[in-house]
Amino acid sequence: MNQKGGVGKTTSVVNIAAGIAQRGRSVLLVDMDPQAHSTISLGVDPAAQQASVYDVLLDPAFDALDALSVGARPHLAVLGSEVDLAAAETELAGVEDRNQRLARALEPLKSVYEYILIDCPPSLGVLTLNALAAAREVIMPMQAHFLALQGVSKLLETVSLVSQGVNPRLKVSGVVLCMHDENTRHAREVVADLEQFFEQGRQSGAPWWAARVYRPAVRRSIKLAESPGFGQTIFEYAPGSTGALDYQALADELIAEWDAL
Amino acid sequence: MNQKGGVGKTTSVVNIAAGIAQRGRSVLLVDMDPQAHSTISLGVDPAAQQASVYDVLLDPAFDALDALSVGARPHLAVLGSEVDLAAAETELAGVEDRNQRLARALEPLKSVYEYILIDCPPSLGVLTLNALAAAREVIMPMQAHFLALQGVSKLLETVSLVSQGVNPRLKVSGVVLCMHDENTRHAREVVADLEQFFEQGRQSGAPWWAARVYRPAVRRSIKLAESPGFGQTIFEYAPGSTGALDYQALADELIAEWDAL
Ligand SMILES: Nc1ncnc2c1ncn2[C@@H]1O[C@H](COP(=O)(O)OP(=O)(O)OP(=O)(O)O)[C@@H](O)[C@H]1O
Ligand SMILES: Nc1ncnc2c1ncn2[C@@H]1O[C@H](COP(=O)(O)OP(=O)(O)OP(=O)(O)O)[C@@H](O)[C@H]1O
Ligand SMILES: [Mg+2]
Ligand SMILES: [Mg+2]
Repeated sequence: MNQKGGVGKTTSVVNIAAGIAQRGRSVLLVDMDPQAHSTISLGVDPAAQQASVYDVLLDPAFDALDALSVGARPHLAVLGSEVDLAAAETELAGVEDRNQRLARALEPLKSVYEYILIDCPPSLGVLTLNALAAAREVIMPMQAHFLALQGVSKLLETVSLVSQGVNPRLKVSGVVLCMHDENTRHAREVVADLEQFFEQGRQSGAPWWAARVYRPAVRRSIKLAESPGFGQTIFEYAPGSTGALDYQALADELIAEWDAL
Repeated sequence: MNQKGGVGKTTSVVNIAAGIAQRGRSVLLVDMDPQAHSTISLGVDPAAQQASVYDVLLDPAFDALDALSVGARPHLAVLGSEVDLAAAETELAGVEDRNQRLARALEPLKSVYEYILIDCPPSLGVLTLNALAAAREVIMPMQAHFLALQGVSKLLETVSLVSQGVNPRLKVSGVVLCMHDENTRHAREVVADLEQFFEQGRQSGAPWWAARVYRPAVRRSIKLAESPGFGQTIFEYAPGSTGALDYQALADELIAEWDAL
């Protein structure tokens, strides 16, 4: 989740989910973005789906299991998006439990899948609110650039405020660094700023006190930009690439963290 | 303008404006994004401004000349943004001429500055609508990646629809390629797709029939990510860098195109 656009949300969700699946752990990817980029990135044609997350959100009686694409890969299922999801904002306005629709729909799936990862759109509307209400934690992809740093604290405060309203147990677990130019001083300086900021957060007991910078950072790799065009994860498209190495390491880090809970 | 986030709007507006100013042609940069990234990138502290574009939009009697930051560079003035601009969406809702506020405010400035460039936020709300109503043409920054290609046609249709409503003479003049990985086959393939798409647009008489891919593409250069942190344009921060060369060439291309009108 990151309200900002083009920061690496989709690329991270898809490849972390795939990395987890590669370890034989079952994972469901939920695409909450009307752009349906996660759906497309996994080779699912949004328009060809029998049903999507849109049907699940709009009709509480709709069984989410009927909207899953399970075929493509072992241990990885997709609750896909499609263009109609853009209308959800309007269609759910005024509905009393509109921010709880996803949480309720996912409840029965928690016993089916070990992990559920949700890709959010770049906005703080009803779709992201549903994700925040359903989730246990927030992972925030971002790029280590000066302009990306502007607004991080505001974003974290907003997530904290919102989660207090919809899901008091939600925590911001940290930042995934995307499109990382690791050999530049600029990236190092921005990461240092970010880590100092989180350290201060820890000491001051901010609502996002548990947040940290996840390692490794995901290095820039054109393979990561190419693989969605083939409907493949980085592990299928370029298993030896730095993108595959970095996302597998991140997936392993998260598995270890979540196993320890 | 590009509804998508993080595609290079601010970096392009700031450095094209600066490139034009370097040729001794006077240019005003208007920052319509509450993030105020163009403002920051030019070394103006949003919070320290006497007044901003927010005052100009909210009060039709406010003289825009009083909100300009003119000092920093020869031939380059800034009508800056600040965080309050985020409230404009709400505060202008229901106001009858809400999409015309910027056009009216800029009218007297057209005789003062040879060019006016507007940086838009990543959304299609009242701020971008004001920009589209005030402008003569739209330039769309984007990255030559597969996922960026998804939705280009939708974005162009939306701009056409909107402009027909607010500004029938507005044309989409083209795309500026940002963060370009020029040596990758992927970038070349995406650019070829884009150019073919525009060629079809020309032949079919689409509303964006005049659109093309501007050259040169702006190569990825960490200097472009660093310069905003120093409040400097690329020409001040790293005049010999590829970022400076590419944005100067683009600025010269646009000057030539506009001189020929
Ligand atoms: N490490 C990387 N190296 C190279 N390209 C990358 C990398 N990570 C992401 N990209 C590319 O950058 C672009 C933006 O990434 P992505 O779509 O994942 O961001 P996003 O935050 O999901 O965007 P949106 O806000 O539109 O949903 C995409 O074209 C993607 O393929
Ligand atoms: N050619 C480039 N090389 C390297 N970094 C770049 C380049 N162009 C832009 N950037 C960096 O990429 C990030 C996104 O660029 P920018 O802020 O210009 O996009 P934007 O479309 O204005 O984003 P937003 O939608 O948030 O307004 C910034 O950190 C910027 O410094
Ligand atoms: Mg995405
Ligand atoms: Mg910007």
